[in-house]
Amino acid sequence: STSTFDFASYHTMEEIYNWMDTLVQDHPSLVSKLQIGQSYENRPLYVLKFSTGGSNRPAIWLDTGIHSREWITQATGVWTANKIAEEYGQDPSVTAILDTMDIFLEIIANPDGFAFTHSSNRLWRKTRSLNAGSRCVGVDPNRNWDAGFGGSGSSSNPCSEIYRGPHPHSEREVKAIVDFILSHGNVKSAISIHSYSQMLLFPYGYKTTPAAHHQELNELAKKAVSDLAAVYGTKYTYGSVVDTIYPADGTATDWAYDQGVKYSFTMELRDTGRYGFLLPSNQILPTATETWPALLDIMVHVLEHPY
Amino acid sequence: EQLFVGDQVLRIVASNKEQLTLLRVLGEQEELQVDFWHHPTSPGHPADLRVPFSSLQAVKLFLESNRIPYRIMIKDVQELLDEEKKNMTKPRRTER
Repeated sequence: STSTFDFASYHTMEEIYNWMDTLVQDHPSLVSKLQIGQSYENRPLYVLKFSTGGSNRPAIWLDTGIHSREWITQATGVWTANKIAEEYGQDPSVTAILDTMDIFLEIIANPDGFAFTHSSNRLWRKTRSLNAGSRCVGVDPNRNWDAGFGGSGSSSNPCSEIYRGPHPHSEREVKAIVDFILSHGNVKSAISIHSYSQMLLFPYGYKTTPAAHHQELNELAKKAVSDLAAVYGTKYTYGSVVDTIYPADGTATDWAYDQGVKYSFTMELRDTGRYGFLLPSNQILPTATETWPALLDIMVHVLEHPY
Repeated sequence: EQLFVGDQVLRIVASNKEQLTLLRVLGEQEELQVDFWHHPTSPGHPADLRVPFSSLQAVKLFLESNRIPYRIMIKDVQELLDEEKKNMTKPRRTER
């Protein structure tokens, strides 16, 4: 059962996929596993669905691992999936959320890249699609979205780590999420978890114009990072992407917001200033544990502010 | 499997816009094969740059000659990866 799984260690894709099946078996009336598509190298794109019934309920989308080398995010995704399943019926907030909404969690959003980090290059970030006319492989799956696509906050050079790709949604891993969210039609929040730099970011990255809901998103981010810091003192900054870091074009968070997903965030997990995204496994549990109250704040806010 | 023996990650803090521009130019030198783990954004904000061992001397010379302050965040990337791999296999052995 999931109780023997070592959440405090990094795992291969096979181990994570096996664990996902165990989670479904352990919580058959709450958790199911969907496949929303296939990667460039034809690996399945699995999503865990947490639902207590009803059809097409308002939903929250979470993804981790879209940048494959950021292993702390997939590990946090596994821990968070288990937490959601364990807390339903125990924690009043989680119970209230799942009695009304569904949660979709894609733990390995870039399986080809993730497999490559295990087999060949631990520092691989992008997808593994071949680029016509170039010796360089892969597209940055967080510059490939149809939101400000092609701007200066991404690169047209296939050898760049922020290469945007030949056209929006060229990457199957991105298109699968796009199609899922558009066909679901009732996703109210999208949170994409990255590492690293301890930030909670909301639109926009591709323009300096504040988002229509800037004030509300800013207040919510402020509360979320405050509750995160309360756990171990990890200090996050927060704000719009363009104000807080730099112009970034073609990102998932901007695309979701432009599709009407109001509560759209990117989380950049802890950076102790020593390891970057190569956080040692002894930091998996503290990282996941401190992230949880921030995620819960956002999900409760979504529940309490239907639109 | 690609190895990163002797590669270092430098945490660089540009003091002004000129130095930011120099950092971006540095990142575009394909022959250096450097990789920004954290892109340069604004003066005073850290940029993290992975530098292959073969380019270390040239990059540090460039930074020092332009008085761009930096510190070594990761002294040897491969050492960290070896440690990570060792820790990954450990739990499996106990589970077995």
